This record gives sequence, structure tokens and C-alpha cells, in this order.
Amino acid sequence: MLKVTDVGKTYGKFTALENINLEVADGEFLAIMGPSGSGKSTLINILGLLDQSYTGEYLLENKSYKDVNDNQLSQIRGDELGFVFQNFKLLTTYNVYENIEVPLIYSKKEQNKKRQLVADVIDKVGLKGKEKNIPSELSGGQQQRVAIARAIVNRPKLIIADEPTGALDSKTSKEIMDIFTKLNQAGTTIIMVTHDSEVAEYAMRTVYIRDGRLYNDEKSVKN
Amino acid sequence: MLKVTDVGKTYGKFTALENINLEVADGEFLAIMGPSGSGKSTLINILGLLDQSYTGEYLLENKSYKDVNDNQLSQIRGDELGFVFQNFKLLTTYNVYENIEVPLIYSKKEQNKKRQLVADVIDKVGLKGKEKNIPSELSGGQQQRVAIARAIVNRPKLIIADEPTGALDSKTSKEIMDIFTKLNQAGTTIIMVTHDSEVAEYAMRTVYIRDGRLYNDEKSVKN
Ligand SMILES: Nc1ncnc2c1ncn2[C@@H]1O[C@H](COP(=O)(O)OP(=O)(O)OP(=O)(O)O)[C@@H](O)[C@H]1O
Ligand SMILES: Nc1ncnc2c1ncn2[C@@H]1O[C@H](COP(=O)(O)OP(=O)(O)OP(=O)(O)O)[C@@H](O)[C@H]1O
Ligand SMILES: [Mg+2]
Ligand SMILES: [Mg+2]
Repeated sequence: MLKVTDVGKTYGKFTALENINLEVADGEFLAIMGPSGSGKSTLINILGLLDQSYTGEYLLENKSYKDVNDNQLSQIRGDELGFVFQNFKLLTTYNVYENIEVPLIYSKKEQNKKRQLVADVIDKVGLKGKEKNIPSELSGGQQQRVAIARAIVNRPKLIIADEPTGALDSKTSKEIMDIFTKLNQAGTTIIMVTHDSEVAEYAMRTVYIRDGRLYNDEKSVKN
Repeated sequence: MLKVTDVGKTYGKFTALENINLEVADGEFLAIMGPSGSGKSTLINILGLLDQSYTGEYLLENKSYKDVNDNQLSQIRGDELGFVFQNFKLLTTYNVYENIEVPLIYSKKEQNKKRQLVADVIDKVGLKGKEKNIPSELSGGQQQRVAIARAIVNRPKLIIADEPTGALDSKTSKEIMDIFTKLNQAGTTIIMVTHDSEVAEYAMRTVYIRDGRLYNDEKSVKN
């Protein structure tokens, strides 16, 4: 599915990532943990094709997207890839239904099928009855669930999620992780950043980031 | 410190809170837990004088602020009350230092003293070196720590925090809760919403909200 070779990222003089090597196989479920500010979001923004200014090489399905134009990027993001942002990034003037249907805009499915997919996923994440609410009329956890629904509605091959349960209580978190597990069992590759070790246990494998470097086991990041 | 009597809140036809009764004594440390969408943020927005359109009565230090003008509200919010928002609400074009000094604007302390207070709190929350970064140049957890620093910089009598550790790893969470514990031991009243039962253990008492109603013990909300 993807291969990262010697990737680095700086913001001006500040080094956020260095010497990152990572391979994720098709159908894998990977968790990424690490302290606040260690570089997790920076790394998955690169994996999600949201940040193209890095050093080293990144191949997604054996292809590099470094020099691809925005149109092609939106196409692949709509079809192949679902992203759950740490701060949700919902469209503030659109309601729950409209926010979730965004990835389907590029898809060639007919209207009835699209409507069904959106209604199904709204029910799955427990937001039935909130279809007409705009983000400011939702709680923090409800907004997060809209962001999750939007990422999975088009059944992408790869889901990348940045702390998908950060704003959720433990019962709702379990419900979301059950959805991810079912999607993974059906073949979806999932890469998930989390601070919650109980959530990380849903993944097959966990890697750790500390001060911009990647480690395979937690011992080397314990200070 | 505060007394809530038969408070309710609706958004159009939707009832978010009903029949809420709560008393919090001076120097208490109270946790509020409950499922996503149950009414936690709605309640603490009322307690923090951010939402004045509710039914019932709310007295803060034996005074009602329902008919107070905006200027007086900003004054009391600056001096007496520190609020940590669930979505941080940082000023996007200001840097870390400037965001944290906002509550001091109303304060009559002299400039040197203000500078010292801001520098101390930046160090306390582990953001030394990030003073000049604007929110978009910070990680999720770093932004949350700026929001926490802003709420405590002016040593308010009452701190109200909405999931203050939601974007933090467990080590950084403990560091923040240690800060809250020290402030509480020095006499600060703290009311904190959390989804994390380990974080709730730092409080003296926990109340639970479910579907807009308040309960004193968890058993009655277990479904
Ligand atoms: N402006 C609004 N208009 C309509 N409904 C609203 C509005 N704000 C909140 N709600 C609804 O009120 C209910 C309570 O919201 P609240 O933000 O208090 O929940 P919460 O307990 O803080 O949840 P979370 O843990 O997800 O943050 C939710 O069902 C939400 O959809
Ligand atoms: N645009 C930027 N300019 C400068 N520094 C940045 C920028 N974006 C991020 N950083 C810095 O890069 C580092 C890594 O940030 P990143 O968002 O990847 O952390 P994270 O591991 O996701 O943390 P958290 O768990 O708090 O979300 C941080 O020290 C942050 O301050
Ligand atoms: Mg992050
Ligand atoms: Mg809330």
C-alpha cells in the first residue's frame, strides 16, 4: 500500500521529522503514538497527500504524487483515501448531510446510491436526527463523528485518521473502533494516530514517534 | 462559589438541558462526565457566563449575571474566571505569547509583572521556545496547552475547563492535571468536563450528565 524512505520535514529552522522509514501493507491496521508535538500529524499529512513539501521519497501504491497537480490529487483523495483531521475541518456553513456527501461529489455513482451511502453512515456513527444541523449546532464529539463519517462514506481503500476518538467518551469510542475494525476486516488499510493506548490495541501494530523520529517499540521512547 | 437551580436550555425544539440543580463550594474540584452530545459543554457555557439564554436561576458568588452588560461580563471573565474551550478558540493571527496575555489586558498589574506571569505559565505547560508561533504552527496538543495557559495566567478564582486533556498524550495530561491540582490546593475552584476516567480521579467529586439531566452517580447513567 505505501512505502516511506528517509523522509524529513522542516518548518523554517525547526526539524519536525527526520529519517522516517515506514512500510504499510495492504489491509494492515497501524497505530501511531507519541507525545504531543512529536510529529504525528506532520507525518500523516504527508501520507494523506496533504503536504507535498518534504525530503525523501513517499510511494502510495508504488506511485509518487510529489509532482501531481491539484485536480489529480483531489480525485485520488476522493476515491482512494479517507482522511479524519485532528481538528475535523468541517465546512461550517454546510449541514451534517452535506459535509458527509463531499467525497461523493467526484464519484460517478448515481444520486440514489449516494443518498443511501450517506444515510447509512449517519446512522452508523449515531447521528440520526442531526442531518440538518450545521457544525456550530453540534457537540465536539458529534462534529468528530461527522468527520469520521465523511472519511468512510465512499469506502476508500485507505483511511488515515488523526486521533479519531479524541473528543469521544469511552462508549462512543468503542463504537467508532468497531466500525474501523469491520472496515479493516473487509480489506480497508487503516493508519491511525492516537494518544489512547486502549484505542491503539485495536490496531495490528503500533509505531512510536518521539522528537520527529520513528521507533518500532515503546521502550525506546520511554524517558 | 456557585449555585444552579432548575436550569434548562433548548435550541429551538431540541431540549439540551432540563431540571439541572448543582452547587459547587469555594475551593472544590468537580469533574463532569457523560456521553458525547449529553449536554456537558452546554452546561459549562452557562456556568462560564458565555451563554445567558437559559431558564431557571444561576448564581455565581451569590450574584446573577443574567442582565449584565457585555463590558461587565468581560471584566469578570478576565479577573475571576478562566475558561478552557473544547475547541480552544485561540486568536489565529496572534502568537502564543499574545494569546496567553489576553486575560491580563483588563488587569491593572504593571507591564513587568504581566510579562513575568506569561513567561512562567508558558514554561509550566511545556511550550518554551514556541512563544512566537501562531496557532497554525502548533500541534493540536500544543494549541490546547496555550488555551490552558491563557485560562490560568491571571490566577482566577474559578477555572472551567472543557476536556482540557482531550488532545494530549497520557504523560502531558498528567503534567496538566498536576498544575490543576496545585492551583486547587492553593484555593482555586475547578470545574472540568472530561471523557477520561483517569483524569476525573484528580477531582474531589464527579457528576454525570445523560440526555440533558444531571446525576450524582454513574450507576444511574449506565445503560
Ligand atoms: N446551537 C445548537 N443548536 C442546536 N443544537 C445544539 C446546539 N448546540 C448544541 N446542540 C445540541 O445539544 C446537545 C448537547 O450538546 P453539548 O455540546 O452540550 O454536548 P457535550 O456533552 O458537550 O458532547 P461532547 O462530549 O461530544 O462534546 C447535542 O445533541 C447537540 O447536538
Ligand atoms: N506550520 C508550522 N510551522 C512551524 N512549526 C510547526 C508547524 N506545524 C507544526 N509545527 C511543529 O512541528 C512539531 C510537530 O507537530 P505535529 O502537529 O506533527 O505534532 P503531533 O505529534 O501531531 O502533536 P499532538 O499530539 O499535540 O497533535 C511541533 O513542535 C509543532 O510546533
Ligand atoms: Mg497532532
Ligand atoms: Mg462538549
